[in-house]
Formats: sequence, C-alpha cells, structure tokens
Amino acid sequence: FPVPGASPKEKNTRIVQDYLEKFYQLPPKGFRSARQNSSSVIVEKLKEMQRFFGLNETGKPDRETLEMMQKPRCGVPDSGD
Amino acid sequence: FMLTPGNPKWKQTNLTYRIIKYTTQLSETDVEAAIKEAFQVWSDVSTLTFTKISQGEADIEITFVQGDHGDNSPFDGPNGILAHAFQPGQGIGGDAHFDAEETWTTTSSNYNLFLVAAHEFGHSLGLAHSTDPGALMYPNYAFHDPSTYNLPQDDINGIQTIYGPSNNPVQPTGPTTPTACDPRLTFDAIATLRGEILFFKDKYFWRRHPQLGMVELNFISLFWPSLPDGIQAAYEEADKDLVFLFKGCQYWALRGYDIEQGYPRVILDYGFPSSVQAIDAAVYYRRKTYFFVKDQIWRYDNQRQSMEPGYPKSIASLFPGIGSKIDAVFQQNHVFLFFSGQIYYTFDLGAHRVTRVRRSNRWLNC
Repeated sequence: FPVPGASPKEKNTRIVQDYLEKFYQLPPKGFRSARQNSSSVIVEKLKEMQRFFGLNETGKPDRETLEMMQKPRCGVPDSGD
Repeated sequence: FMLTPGNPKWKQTNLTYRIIKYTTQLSETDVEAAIKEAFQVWSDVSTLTFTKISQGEADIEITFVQGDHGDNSPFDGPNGILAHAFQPGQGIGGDAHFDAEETWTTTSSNYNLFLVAAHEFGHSLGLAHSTDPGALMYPNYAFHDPSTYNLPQDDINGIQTIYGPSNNPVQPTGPTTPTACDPRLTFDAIATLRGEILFFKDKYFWRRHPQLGMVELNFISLFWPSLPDGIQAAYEEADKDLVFLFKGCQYWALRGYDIEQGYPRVILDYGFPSSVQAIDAAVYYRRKTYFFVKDQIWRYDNQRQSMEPGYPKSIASLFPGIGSKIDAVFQQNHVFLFFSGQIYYTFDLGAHRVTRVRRSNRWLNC
C-alpha cells in the first residue's frame, strides 16, 4: 500500500501553492477561472517570487526556491495589498 | 525598499501604541522593552514619535494571537508565518499581530521579538517588503544582535521617503548590503570550509559551492549568532576540521556550525608581540600557518606550536610579486590566492611566482 501522506512531489506542489496564494496573490484553487487554473499562471507567479528573492527565474519549484519558501517570515504579502 | 501600494501614511507623526494582549513566553517587562526598542529603530531616523497608552484606542494596537483570529489572515502555528501588520489607517490600520504559537525570545534563539516587531512596525508605518536581503523589511527572518542593531540604509531611505528626514542635525546612516558584482567590492577575509569557500564582508559572507560554483549571500549571524561583524582574517586547518576567524586581538575556532568552547582567545597565544593588534589575512598550508600583518608575514609552526624564528619577514621576500597590504588569502591545490582591493593574485607555490591577476569578484560569478 502507498505510504500514507503525500509523495514528495505532491508535498512540494502544496508548498508552492500555499506560498503563492499567501504572498503572491495566486487565487485559491477553488476560486480560479480556467485561465487562472492553467499552469502558466503558476509559472508566472513563481517567476515573480524568484525575481523578488533574486533567484534564477526558472518558473520551476527548484531546490533553492523550495528552500526559500520554507524559511520563517512575515505574513504580509510581497506584492499587492 | 518598497512603499505599500497606494502610499498610505499617518497624517500625524506623534503616534500612540497599546499592547492589547501579551505572550505568556516572556515577562510583560521584556515584551514592553522589546516593543519600545522596536519603535525606537524608526523614531531614531524619522520625525515619528511613539507613545505607549494603556487605555482607549491606539493608532497601533499590538496583540499575540494564534490561528484564525478574525482578520482573514490566519496564523499557521510554529514557524512559517511569524507575524503580520496592517498599513496605516483607522481601526485595524497600523495594528501588528504576532503568532502566539511561536517561541518569542529576547536572545539569538528563534524568534527574537525585537527584530520581528521592528519589521512589522515598518508595515504599520507604510513600508512594504524590500528585496534587499540585508534590509529589516526583507520578508524572511534573520537574527542580528539587538544590542548592536543598526537600521540598514535601505530602510532609512524607505521611511524617510514617506515621512521626510529626521530632525537630527546629521542625518543617521546605516549599513548597506554588499552586492556581489559591485566592481569596487573588496573582501574582509576568506577561508575554505570543508570544500566550500567563505568570502567575508561586513556582517555577511558569501558561500561558494565547490562543485556547482553556486554562490549564496548569508548573514554571519545566521550561522554563528555570537560572532561579531567585520571579521578581518580567517583560515581553515583542514587536518583538524577547524576554521579560525580573527578580529582585532581576538580569534575564534569554528567546527562547522559550532564555535569551540573557550573562545574567543587572544592572538598572543600564537606568540605575536603585543605590538600586533590585528591580522590582515591568514592561510594554513602543510602544518604551517602564514599570518599577514601590513607588509609583513609571520609563520607559525603548527606542530611545534610556536612562531618560527627569523619572522616577521617582508611579504615580498617570501612571495615575490605580492607586495601591498593583503585583505584576504586562501589556498587551493598548490596555489595561494591573495586578495588586495578589487584584485586577486594567483601565486603558484611550486613555480614560486604570480601566475595570474584577476578581479576579485570573479569568485562570486561576476
């Protein structure tokens, strides 16, 4: 039987989703239009976050991006109100 | 720095604050002291004043709450989100909320309340997050010794953009974050560490990865909270898996993340005369340690644990072509790399001569 709990990939996807919703105004999953749901929106938001932190703008949840997302921080978003 | 969208600001500069709810982890006295000092970070560099009230509604209301606390921005338990604050305005405007489930401290242990509060009050005054990794308004938590904390220039520029300069006859200034590819960049000290290379500058160091060549900027205090800023010399004694750091007459021994017991010690231990007050650079090679002081060099025999007779000598007599004052040096394979200003010299220990001269910041991938 699969080990309970998410696979690393699913876990990372959740970390990215959660972080971008909180700090980069990615619309929460249940509130996204078809366009917003497209992976390109997530890629754009990821690049926006990577640009803010001076990371390589890969648009992918690479190691250094995931590391940055797990650092303790302020709850105020990095962009927008 | 960045201002909050819409550039909200307080019309009045004499603001009031009130601590509505305390954390149980610190005494009320400690909380009030941390909050007071956090406001002082901003009042020192602007015309803003902050007065604590205990009754009625304050401009900035401070509280420790957990989880969902009714402002549509729930906290997430230990770590993760530490706190948040609202932009200037009526009601919840200006208020600062701290996650009661965090461990709040007045020390270098996570998380120091003074530092987080000073950051949140930046939001309460109209600042957004800064992309400058050295700024107080950078989103991620980074420890700095509160007793020597100096508001970075980026944050001073931000708050003075909103509220104008301070009334001080001489405008206060703060540290600026070194940028890797600034052509004027010089290093304070360089040492290898278990295959990595550490480039020290002010309160920062860059870590260069041995294989990938990746370089990342960190605060010294992130790894070694009790170390001072402005390390002046450093070397790795790989045989013992130790790195020695020097500042003034003191030196520390690091084993990875840990500072060895009984440090700092004084450089007299090595047999320097009391006339030597500081070391410019140091490097260890084949059980000898080379110390560079102005235009002179001392050599320490690590086996006999004493300074070698016949020293100091002039640097040029041992390393022809390396004349002026050295900022930093490290050894790689059979060469010493001497850094002086924006230039470094590769000295081949076999050929006994300089074989290459390049710009220092090439080591930071510039």
